[in-house]
Amino acid sequence: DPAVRPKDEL
Amino acid sequence: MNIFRFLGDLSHLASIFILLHKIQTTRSCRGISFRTQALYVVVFIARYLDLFFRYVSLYNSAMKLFFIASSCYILYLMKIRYRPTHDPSIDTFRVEYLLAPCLILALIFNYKFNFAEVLWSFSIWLEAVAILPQLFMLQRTGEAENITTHYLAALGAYRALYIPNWIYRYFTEGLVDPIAVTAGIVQTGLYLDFFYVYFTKVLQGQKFELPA
Repeated sequence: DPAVRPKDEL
Repeated sequence: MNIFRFLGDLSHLASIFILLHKIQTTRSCRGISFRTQALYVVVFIARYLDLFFRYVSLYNSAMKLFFIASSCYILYLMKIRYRPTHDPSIDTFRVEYLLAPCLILALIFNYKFNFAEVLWSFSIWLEAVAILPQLFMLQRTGEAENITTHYLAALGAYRALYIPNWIYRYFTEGLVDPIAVTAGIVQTGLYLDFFYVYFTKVLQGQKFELPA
């Protein structure tokens, strides 16, 4: 899987 | 959660309370751009749609709900409750010029080409530039009430504080989010002129006035 963003930021 | 992020989120919360306080106490939304506030509603709804399919934490969900609800409430205050105090003739920035490029950026730069991720990217780019109608209005009037400048300072500080958060996360967790970082730097950059006047005038006890 390519880059994944942190899902915990607002 | 590191201290920079937490302070950033607190600053964002504070900015909304300052804005609500300004509108309620002066019973007026003079000096506030409706267009910018409407763009924030779009930003929050586009970004926080994941409330329906992803649970991160109570903190995360509560903040998302708060930002959606408060931004809608501000629109209500501006458009209905205090409508006569809003002067559309100085709030004229063309938001199409922001929406279209942000949509294109989102279609090009995203972490996965699906509806939710493109919408997330769109909201990140749009948030970066959503303050432009407000800054444009400030530029036109050349001055602002102190309380309005405190609102803008807290709002600008929020994304600025996310920058050390991203640096911290890079070193501690190896996380990099190039889309949010790029947009966050642009967003903070747009505030630089404002911050300069805020620090050199408002915090020294003078009125916020732009040089003619």
